[in-house]
Amino acid sequence: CTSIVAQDSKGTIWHGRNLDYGFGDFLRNITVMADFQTKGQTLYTTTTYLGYVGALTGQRPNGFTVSVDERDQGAWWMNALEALLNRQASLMSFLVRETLAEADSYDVAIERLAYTPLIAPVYFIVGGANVAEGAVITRDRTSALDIWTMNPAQGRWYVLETNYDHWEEPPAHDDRRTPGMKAMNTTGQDAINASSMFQVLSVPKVLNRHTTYTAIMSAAQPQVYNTWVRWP
Amino acid sequence: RDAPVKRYVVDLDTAPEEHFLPICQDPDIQAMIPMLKKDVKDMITSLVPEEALPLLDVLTSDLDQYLPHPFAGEMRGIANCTGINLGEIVTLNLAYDLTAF
Repeated sequence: CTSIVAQDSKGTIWHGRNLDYGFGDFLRNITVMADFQTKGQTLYTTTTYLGYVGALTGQRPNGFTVSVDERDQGAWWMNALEALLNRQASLMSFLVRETLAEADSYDVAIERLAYTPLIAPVYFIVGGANVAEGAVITRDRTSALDIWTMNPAQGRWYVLETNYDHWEEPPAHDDRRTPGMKAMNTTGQDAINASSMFQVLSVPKVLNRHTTYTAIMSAAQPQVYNTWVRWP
Repeated sequence: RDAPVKRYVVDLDTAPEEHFLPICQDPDIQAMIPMLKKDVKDMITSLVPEEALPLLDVLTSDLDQYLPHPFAGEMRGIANCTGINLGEIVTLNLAYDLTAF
């Protein structure tokens, strides 16, 4: 997967993501968007697959946007131990959906996603509705290992996460970070928007044979949220 | 060939078993269900060791004890609507937490 949160020159936050997974043709056929409503109002929106009740990509209108990138660390038995011994530990995709339902701001979402115990490690990529609200949370099972925030005042106008810790080099055989960053830097802060974010997520390697969908979101402009099934 | 995906409303004011019916009952989705049943089996076979499959029966026998509201009811609703085995639906929803290591 590749997720990017960026701030344009006017202060608008844009969030784009590619979801890469095996079983691509199967998943492409059952990709849907769901507006979760109560009393006729959309509380939150997700992109999901038929039968999958958790959330891997979602938006709380005027609150925050979130995407999930897989983080493979440790061993299978560590996940099993966490599930058996820590009854407070959440399933990752359930935590995302509960956060979309209950967290009414970017800060509350960050706190909840960073510090709720999980069964498996993961990266949470979160965008807000206000300037400088963008972060990559690197999660271990018990808590956040690191919260890497954008800092537009000092030139870090976007954060980009694939499936490797941002403080380490990605492996050469799976380096989607370098082409993604190159495309972002070429696009530039003045030109980043929903359309150019989609183009960044369409450059080779970032868009690859495992990509099932691309989603573009902006919490402050909830009507922007859309998802396209990709057939690379 | 990039195509925007269909968008549905999930009414949280209804029972969890009904949340995903608008998606599941879409004629386009219904037409795919026979193929989906086979794909789901293939996916699960590759994700979960065969020896672990009986454990899913234990889990699904008392789903409400193991999974928080409204997820258990939603999975039951999807299983009823698609005819896909509830244990298989549960497994798909646990896939990330089973395989991320």
